[in-house]
Amino acid sequence: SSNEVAKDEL
Amino acid sequence: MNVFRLIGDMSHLAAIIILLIKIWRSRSCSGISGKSQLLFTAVFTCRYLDLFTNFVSIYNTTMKIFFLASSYATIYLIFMKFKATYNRNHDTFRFELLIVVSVILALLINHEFSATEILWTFSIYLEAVAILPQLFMITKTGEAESITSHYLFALGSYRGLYILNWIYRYYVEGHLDWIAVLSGIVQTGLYCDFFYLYITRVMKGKNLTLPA
Repeated sequence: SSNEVAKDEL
Repeated sequence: MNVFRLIGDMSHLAAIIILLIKIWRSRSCSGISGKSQLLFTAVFTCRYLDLFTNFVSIYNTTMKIFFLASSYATIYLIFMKFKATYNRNHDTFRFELLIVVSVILALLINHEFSATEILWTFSIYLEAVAILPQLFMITKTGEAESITSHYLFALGSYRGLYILNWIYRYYVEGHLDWIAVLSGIVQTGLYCDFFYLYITRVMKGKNLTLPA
């Protein structure tokens, strides 16, 4: 879902 | 990674370094809101809990470690080493309110009701408003040292560049995290009047004095 993807940002 | 996010991270890094240099060289944290720095430290602490569990890249890990270490160092300088120079009487924004609202919002609006996701969401909402005590302090004192205005310009630009990064990622990768995007828009929006003053005054060598 969308929440994993954003975790590569600071 | 894309150029917008890289420049954004460098701008964020520059802001943190500018602030540390200003405090260390002048041996003073006058004009700096300790409350905003406490909020930023809370943002990094809650957001980077996955530092050791979720490896993304060397770059990601080193930047997270630097941001955490530098934010704790900054509040050490403000509240311990140079606390005699901290303008407590000008740093009066009710930042507890920002924390409470961010906690409630994170519990109500999130992608997943799990501890790490709620903490991440809380850090996103809190970061959006964390600069308010600092901006409030500047309106109270009516001016800011030029180095403080450079710090604010770099800090405000970083999330503005992240918005470009999110536009890029939406069109290129089809990825969109609307919680981060909407919070980033609010965060950058809070700097608008400062950006105007910075560009029309500081860039021309004048001091950042707010119209009384």
